[in-house]
Amino acid sequence: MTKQTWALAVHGGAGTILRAKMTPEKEAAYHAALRRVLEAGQAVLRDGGLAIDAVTAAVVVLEDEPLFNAGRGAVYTSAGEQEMDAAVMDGRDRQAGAVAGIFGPRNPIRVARLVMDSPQVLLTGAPAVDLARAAGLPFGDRDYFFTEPRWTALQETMALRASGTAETDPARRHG
Amino acid sequence: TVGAVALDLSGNLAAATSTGGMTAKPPGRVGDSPVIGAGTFADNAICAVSGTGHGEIFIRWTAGAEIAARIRHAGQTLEQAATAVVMEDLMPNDGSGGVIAVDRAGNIAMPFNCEGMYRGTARRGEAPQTFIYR
Repeated sequence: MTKQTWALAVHGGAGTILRAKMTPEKEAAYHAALRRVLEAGQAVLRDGGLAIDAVTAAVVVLEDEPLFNAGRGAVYTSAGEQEMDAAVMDGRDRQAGAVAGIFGPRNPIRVARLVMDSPQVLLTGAPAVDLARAAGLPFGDRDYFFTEPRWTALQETMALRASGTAETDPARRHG
Repeated sequence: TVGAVALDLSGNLAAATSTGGMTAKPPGRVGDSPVIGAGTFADNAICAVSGTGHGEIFIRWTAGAEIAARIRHAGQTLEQAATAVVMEDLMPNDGSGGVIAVDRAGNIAMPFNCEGMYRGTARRGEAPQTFIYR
């Protein structure tokens, strides 16, 4: 009988930070951040914990890490706001929870978990935020979620659009 | 966008994805991350998938569910299914991005078709690994 194993994979899109702009210091920071993320998920799996709790723990660390485009460090809309989306899915019974277009809860993935435990699958905007508030999840304000690189990326993208320059960088079409 | 997929010691699979979306997106625009079957999918009998990329294309090509369907109905391996969707379905249709996926045997696939991606893996009995742009 094969020995049961556990496995974890995490990722983050590089977004508009092109390889040419990557410095050794930045690279080291990303590697260190990814190791913290893996450690959070492994800690759950090593102790025989559930996969759904492991992926939630890993994504919470990714959301708290300003280097990545989720939670703190999320990108901006063309209106200069931040609107966050998140989802979880449990392979045991295909229970799923998702939120879209929310601002305030520090960890949108935790709000998605609340939705997974509700009759709904997807909840958008204010009702999702109210759910998070009622559950006592931690909230942040604009300053908490703000990072200079994301704000700069917004200005650059808006300037490209204003000048009618076609955005040739595919990364500008995704998170 | 960020995400995680996991297999636990009881053989359960799960996926989680979170994002701020696309830089300078129009207010109200929602991408693939919270669309179950597109950017996030998990079923113990098949695989768990988390995607990051051009959301509209991941939604229209139901990326997560398509990978699971290829395994379930066409008998493809996780690597074959994930690579086919990312390279043959998404990329030709302006679907820049990639996925991470794990199956119930603990195999991990992480194909991507864009310039950059940050990824990490860990498995029982193996040292964690992190990859940047590779």
